[in-house]
Amino acid sequence: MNVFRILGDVSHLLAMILLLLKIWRSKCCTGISGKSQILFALVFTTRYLDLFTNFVSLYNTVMKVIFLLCAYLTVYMIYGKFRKTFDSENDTFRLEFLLVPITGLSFLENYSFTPLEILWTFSIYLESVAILPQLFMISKTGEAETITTHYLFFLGLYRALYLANWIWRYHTENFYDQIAVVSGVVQTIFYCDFFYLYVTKVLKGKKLSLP
Amino acid sequence: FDSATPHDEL
Repeated sequence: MNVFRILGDVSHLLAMILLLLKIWRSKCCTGISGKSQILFALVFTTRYLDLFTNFVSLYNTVMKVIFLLCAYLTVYMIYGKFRKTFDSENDTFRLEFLLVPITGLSFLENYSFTPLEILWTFSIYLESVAILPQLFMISKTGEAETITTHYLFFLGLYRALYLANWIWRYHTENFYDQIAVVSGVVQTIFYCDFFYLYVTKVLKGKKLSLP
Repeated sequence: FDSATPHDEL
């Protein structure tokens, strides 16, 4: 465990709590992609099946459970409690365009051809693209609420910190997880354009809106 | 490929 990893996990947790609080306090989930949130719930479900088979540490177990709870609670808020405010007309990303290739790829490129390992691989590949429906929604509506951009910022920061974590682990432990690293780099690239807008607009007090 | 199982990251 290194400082990048801890900060990355905290940043990830902060992003999810920020989103939940935003929905809870405003009683409104307009501008949030329910599809991205479903994908994240699917990511955690398929990745954390090892909760039942493999104990890493108390930290690991507790965080996994919290992440799962946050993901499902968010999905419930969007499609259950506050579904009347859900902007489904702008959440039109076609999930099959992501799910079909990723399912295929996880069968082809994995560490071992076992159900748990294929599901883990699937979750890694899926996480790298799970934010696309959200980014697509923002590009479609042309704007995002500031609090939504903070959520995206912390999610992107978590990815960037994980890259630093892998560089650190490679040099100190000789640890190298090729599938996670390649997917992680792809995922971080998706946030670059957003980071640029966040720094040039949101941090200067303006609302994120696209021309 | 170098197997990284069991996976210790979130």
